[in-house]
Amino acid sequence: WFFPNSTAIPPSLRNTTRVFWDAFSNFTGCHRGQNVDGLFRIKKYFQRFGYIPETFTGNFTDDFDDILKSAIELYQKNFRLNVTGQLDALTIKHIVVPRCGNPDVVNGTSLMHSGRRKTFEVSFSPGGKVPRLHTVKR
Amino acid sequence: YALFPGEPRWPRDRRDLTYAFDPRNKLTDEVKSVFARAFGRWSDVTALSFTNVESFSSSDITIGFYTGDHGDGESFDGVLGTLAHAFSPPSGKFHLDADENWVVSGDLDSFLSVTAAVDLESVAVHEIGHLLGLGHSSVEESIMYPTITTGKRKVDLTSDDVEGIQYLYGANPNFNGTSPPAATTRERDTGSFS
Repeated sequence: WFFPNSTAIPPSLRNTTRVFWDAFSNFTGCHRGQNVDGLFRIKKYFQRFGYIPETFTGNFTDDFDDILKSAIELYQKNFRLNVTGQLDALTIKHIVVPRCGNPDVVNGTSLMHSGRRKTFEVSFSPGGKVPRLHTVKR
Repeated sequence: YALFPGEPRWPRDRRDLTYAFDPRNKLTDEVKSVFARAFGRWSDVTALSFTNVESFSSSDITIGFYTGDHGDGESFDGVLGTLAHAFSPPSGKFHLDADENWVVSGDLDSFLSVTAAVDLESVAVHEIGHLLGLGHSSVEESIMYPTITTGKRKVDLTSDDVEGIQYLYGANPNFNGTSPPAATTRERDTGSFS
């Protein structure tokens, strides 16, 4: 659906409060050790965006286990949220925001909080027959 | 900014890139012009150029709107949720969720934040970053930040984005670091938006 501009958006869309990942709001406050009906769905969400490796087969349980806790901590770190390891209100509020389908973690490596590229200043010192390579990490 | 593992980028002999739309989408010129603008934002700051061509099968970058399972293993999920995805160089695949409510023009002043509609150009600029080799950034203001709030328009590259793309491809010779240089994409010059 393409709307030429925002004024063309129909009332039904203007006032909607529907959020795609609505169901996740029911998990607000969940923490390790709990078993909550439907929790496997948020594990699928975290696997989708790379926070749970593909090596974990799709049949997740509703247990709030270490797999989920680690995924949440990495998510919180990536998005600079408080790293609580729990599904606190702010983390849930962030999870339900529409987003790009590309993963944040690829092959177990988080692309996000690796931060800026390290730059090395390369210089050669003449001493001796063979110049020596010096590098300074910036 | 962050890069994909292995830092894939378009090779030196392929910096004048072409892009085409899936003819099955029958997009209007108005919608196509949004992508021309989005490509222009990246070519303003780096040594790449983008030209819209008709041939979908042979262009460097292919752009399509699809719903649900569309064959690449990354199904779309209907309104909101995931909006689009794009593959790292040199794949050039750029897919958008056809179920979304896309706002084409840039006038979002009267946008209400709780609507279920998304600004097309904001998503296009982000996904083009992936097509060129940028990963997701943890800097919230960056274009390459993974989420976009409905009703929000975010199309201006930040220094984080510019630093990342210039690390991969160098600067546009005309880029003086402050205001973007004159447009370099052919399509943009003819777009009805400009």
